[in-house]
Amino acid sequence: CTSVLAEDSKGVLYHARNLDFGLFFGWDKAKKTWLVTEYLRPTIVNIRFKKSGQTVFMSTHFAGYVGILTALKPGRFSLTVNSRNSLDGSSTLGIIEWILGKRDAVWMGFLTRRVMETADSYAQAKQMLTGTKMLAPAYFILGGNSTMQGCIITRSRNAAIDVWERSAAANHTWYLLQTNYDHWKPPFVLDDRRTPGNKCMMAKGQASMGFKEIFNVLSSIPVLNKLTTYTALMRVDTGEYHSYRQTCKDPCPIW
Amino acid sequence: AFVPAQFTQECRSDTYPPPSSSEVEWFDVSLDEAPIIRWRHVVARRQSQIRDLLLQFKNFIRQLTGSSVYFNLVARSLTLIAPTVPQPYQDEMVGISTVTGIPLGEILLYNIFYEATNL
Repeated sequence: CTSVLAEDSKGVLYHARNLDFGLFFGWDKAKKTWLVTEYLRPTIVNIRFKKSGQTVFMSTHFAGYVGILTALKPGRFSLTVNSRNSLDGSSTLGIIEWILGKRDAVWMGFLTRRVMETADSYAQAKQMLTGTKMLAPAYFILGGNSTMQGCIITRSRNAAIDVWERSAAANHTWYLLQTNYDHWKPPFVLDDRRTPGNKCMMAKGQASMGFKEIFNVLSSIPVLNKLTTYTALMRVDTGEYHSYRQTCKDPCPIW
Repeated sequence: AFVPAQFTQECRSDTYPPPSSSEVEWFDVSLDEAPIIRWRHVVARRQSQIRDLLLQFKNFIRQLTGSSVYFNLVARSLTLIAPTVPQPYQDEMVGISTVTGIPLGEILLYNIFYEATNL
């Protein structure tokens, strides 16, 4: 997955993501595609969660999955989840503990759903996402509704091991880009979507930032790859939310 | 098919707006409705796609292990722990299972796929 938080030169914050899934779950030799990825794409739906007739939040789902991977609470905050693999804190122990009856940790999708339903502000969402014990590690990319809000929360099972704030980002404070590797370490050499993603963000520049250019970045190889199922574009202040099924035509990297 | 990351294309500038055929369909889900029925209209429209997806995953596990036993064992075991899933998600999954006819254990597996694949 690749998630981007970017602010244009007028102070408008955009949040976007590619959701990549299906690696190693079967390869179609004839079509040169990942099987599960291809079967996931037709299940994608956008949901408006409503209460008393009012929209509480919007999200993109694989139908039948009730948790949240991509969502926007208009005027409040936006959230995307990127997967994180960590040998020292994988979900193995958490799942075993759950089965054995120790249930103080939360399944990722249910935590994010609770955040979208109950948190009323960027700060409250951040507190819930950093402070809740989980069954598996993850990256939470959280956008706010005002200038300089936005952070990437690197989670272990027990706690946030890093919160990367936009205000603290070194060379490019106007955007943050997160793939599936800790931002303070180099990405896996065979799966570097960070460098090309950063290259494209810097080439586009802050002045031209908006849905168009973020979509172009997320449609550039290898940010777009054969695991990409959809691209979502969000803007918290106006509540704009768009998502599009994505496919990557050859020549295209397999991840 | 593999193109190493270092052989990237140029940054694209011609992909927006994407074709309308790629736009994702919208549904409303009312949190005022009982959890067991609030997803019914969504999953009813996508039940064959959900079924195909889980069947594909089941086939993958069968090819990997040489048997359907493992997948069925996991799905049956998950049915037993379904009552431990917090509400309202537990009832939502029961409702999805009822509408689609897909066993509850498989729906639960789908919903904890993040943790399962991380494992």
